[in-house]
Amino acid sequence: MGCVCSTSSSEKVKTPGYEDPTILASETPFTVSEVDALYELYLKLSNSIIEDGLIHKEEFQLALFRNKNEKNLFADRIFDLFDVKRNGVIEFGEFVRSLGVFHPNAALEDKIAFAFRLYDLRQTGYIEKQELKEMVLALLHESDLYLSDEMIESIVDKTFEDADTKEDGRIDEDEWKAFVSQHPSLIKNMTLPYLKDITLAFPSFIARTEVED
Amino acid sequence: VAPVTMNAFELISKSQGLNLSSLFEK
Repeated sequence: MGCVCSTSSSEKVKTPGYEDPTILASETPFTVSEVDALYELYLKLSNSIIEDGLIHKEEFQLALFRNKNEKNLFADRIFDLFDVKRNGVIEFGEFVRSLGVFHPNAALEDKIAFAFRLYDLRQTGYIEKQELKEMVLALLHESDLYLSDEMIESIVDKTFEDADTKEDGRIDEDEWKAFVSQHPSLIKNMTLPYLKDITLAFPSFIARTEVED
Repeated sequence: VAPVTMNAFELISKSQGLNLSSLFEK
């Protein structure tokens, strides 16, 4: 008559896109404990508006801006890159694998490649001048800064003079790599030092698991 | 003074939308 009912927290809280932390840890710079801690964060984000255990764009924006209606070109691009399956939500595995690129121990070339895909707005394999201008305009709009159109053109033109070494009016991935190696600060935002301390920031999952185990 | 000497990517990289550290704020 015995009913073996598991009460471990890891079983209770599994979301639709849950993946084995051991596998995720083997594919990313995270340890199993860090993946567990990321799950704690994931649960919080994925239930902030729609309680379905999946991160929707509004929830992602809410976490970034404290405002679910904030429209932001870059947040949209990040969301789309995290949403590898392109099904409109970020699942747990996608969340961990994508954040892995932002880990301090992740390969530099992965960070450079991710940033390139981020800025290649129309996914043509090149960053074009119009895209760069569009991104500058989005940044200015977001910051409430004003620059004249001439100034914007001048900034974009100068950047292309420096980065587009093949002078074909677009920046390819090799040119991007070379440009980043000359300006390493460009991918500073591709590293989140916080990820090294993720188990300190979200210790409750691990503590609870240990107690129940 | 307008940052005319700043390269465009440097400017863009300052976007709040690219600042994922906000995800970890409680």
